[in-house]
Amino acid sequence: TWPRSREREAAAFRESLNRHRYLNSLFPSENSTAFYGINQFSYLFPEEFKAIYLRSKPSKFPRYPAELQMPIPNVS
Amino acid sequence: LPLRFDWRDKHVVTQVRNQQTCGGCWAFSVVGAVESACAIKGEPLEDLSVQQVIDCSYNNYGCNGGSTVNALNWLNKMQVKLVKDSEYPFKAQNGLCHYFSGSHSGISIKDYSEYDFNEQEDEMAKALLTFGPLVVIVDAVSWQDYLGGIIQHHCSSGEANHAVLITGFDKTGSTPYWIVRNSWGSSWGVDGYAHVKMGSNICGIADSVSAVFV
Repeated sequence: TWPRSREREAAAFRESLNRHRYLNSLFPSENSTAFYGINQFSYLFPEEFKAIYLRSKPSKFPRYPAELQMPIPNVS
Repeated sequence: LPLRFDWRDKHVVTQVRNQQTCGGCWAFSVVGAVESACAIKGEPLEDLSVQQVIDCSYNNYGCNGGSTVNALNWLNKMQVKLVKDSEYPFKAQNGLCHYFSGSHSGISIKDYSEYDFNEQEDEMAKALLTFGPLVVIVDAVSWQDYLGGIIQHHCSSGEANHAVLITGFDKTGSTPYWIVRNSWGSSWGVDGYAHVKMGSNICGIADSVSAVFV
């Protein structure tokens, strides 16, 4: 639903680069933490990405009954 | 619980698929769970038709979106026989439902369960071991930029918006994590998978958990 223009893609890409810098800057000392960067979605604005790829409807599920302690199966 | 477990090691998880620009993650995750549940019971591991779920589950919106709950309810109530992907291949857009004769072979589910495992992720891990890969709905807004590592920040348990399949977990390191199969192709994330920290309901991963029985 968005006109895909080169300018728009370039603007989205710049915004992605800024977002990556921010996300990677917050927990630099955590060696196993997630890292973010350029991928197939970097030419999309977040709202475009969400509109195309995040289309699962949320649902409210019953709480798992804690007393129903499940035995650990032998999965070998 | 074992420190590490992944159903991929048992060769009961199909390859990562790519939904392309079709908003059908809800169908990919449910079909993935059915494929694995069958293989765990000793059936051949094979790709089943996601397009059939997209086109035929009338209580969803195809590539415009849907819910895992509605898809599982439709599969169970209608006793739909899921055919092989080779018979009804994915085309990344909505289409008319193809009907098959009653004698046509296919996989139907016996039942399914859905629970909120928030603050009970060890029980969720037991469910994974017991029933097979789990269908979950997460808040994946920050997954747009994900390249690898363990997602443990910037991922609220706000509004769930993306359905994926948990195939295992790994508690051997300092940060335990779920192993999550996505449907954005194998070039995304860690060979198509994401690693999400266990134990803190990161991305809302424990809020909406379904298992399939075949």
